[in-house]
Amino acid sequence: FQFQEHAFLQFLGLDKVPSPQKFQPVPYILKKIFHDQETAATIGISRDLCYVKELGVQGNILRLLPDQGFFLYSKNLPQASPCLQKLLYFNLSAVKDEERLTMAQLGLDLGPNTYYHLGPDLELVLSLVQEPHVWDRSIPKPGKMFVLQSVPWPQGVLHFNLLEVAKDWSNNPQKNLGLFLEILVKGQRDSGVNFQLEDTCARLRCSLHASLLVVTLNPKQCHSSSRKRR
Amino acid sequence: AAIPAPKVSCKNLCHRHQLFINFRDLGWHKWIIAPKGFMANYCHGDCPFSLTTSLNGSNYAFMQALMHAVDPAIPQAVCIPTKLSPISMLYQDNDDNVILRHYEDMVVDECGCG
Repeated sequence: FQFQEHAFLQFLGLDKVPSPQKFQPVPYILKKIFHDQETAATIGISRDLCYVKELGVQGNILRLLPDQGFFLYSKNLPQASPCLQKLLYFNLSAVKDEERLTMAQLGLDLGPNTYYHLGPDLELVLSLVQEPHVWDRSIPKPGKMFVLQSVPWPQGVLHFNLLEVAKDWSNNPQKNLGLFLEILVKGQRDSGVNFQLEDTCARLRCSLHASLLVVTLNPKQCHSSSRKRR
Repeated sequence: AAIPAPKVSCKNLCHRHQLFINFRDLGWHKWIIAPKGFMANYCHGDCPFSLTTSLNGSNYAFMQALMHAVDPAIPQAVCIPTKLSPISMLYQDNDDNVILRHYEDMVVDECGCG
């Protein structure tokens, strides 16, 4: 029973059998979309496969891209520098040319949302990297800033809409130099509790997890649904 | 006089045959997160003239079976899927991306003569 593995992989849109080294965590939203679709198919409810109801966008392929960037360490004294500086990088090469981007949502998980570790308020700065990172310079020259936000900590997952940025990266891959994330500690929420800056920053570095949820629509597979909707 | 209906055993008649492909048998459980496998059901069986009206058949199948009864050189109506459903696959690729894709009309739910 020689299963035509290669033919089936091609049918799935893959050119060879993936051999991931470790399983990435699957976010709740992808599991929910998967189970909703499986349940609908099992009970015979037909759903538009080219519309992601749970996200309110058109699309039939959802990809969660892990951050492939790295932490940066400033040469200044800890008190004078941000708590955390990280270059975030997402590889968009998996998105095929014919696919149309309909959503790109950056997820910044700052750690579990628990009240046992009340932390200081944080100031979060996110900017585009517009020049290649030069190694002898500790941090990349930040380009256009598009998030400057104060957040109480713990905070759980923060989401930012990166659709226009991702479209630009997808159309001009050489522009994709990543994002520059800086997190500063903004004093303390409860003056009675003394926060050790260093271990606060160490905890933040350990818990930070960034990912980019990308939804695309493949017009070759989705023309029929638009006709149905018409 | 009614044409004596050929004694056709039920199991030869057109119906859905269930076939489950377990991804573990293919070693694909190492990269497919969900589901554990998928139903590769298929349609198979005869579409005799006497039963085309009951085998979930189309009008076309009835006419084709009628013509086959008159001239055996004309092929019989065939056993085909009449209801299909999609599957969703959650898997990981070589860049550690987690991908969720929907594939339309993948699973045969019902068969009939067409």
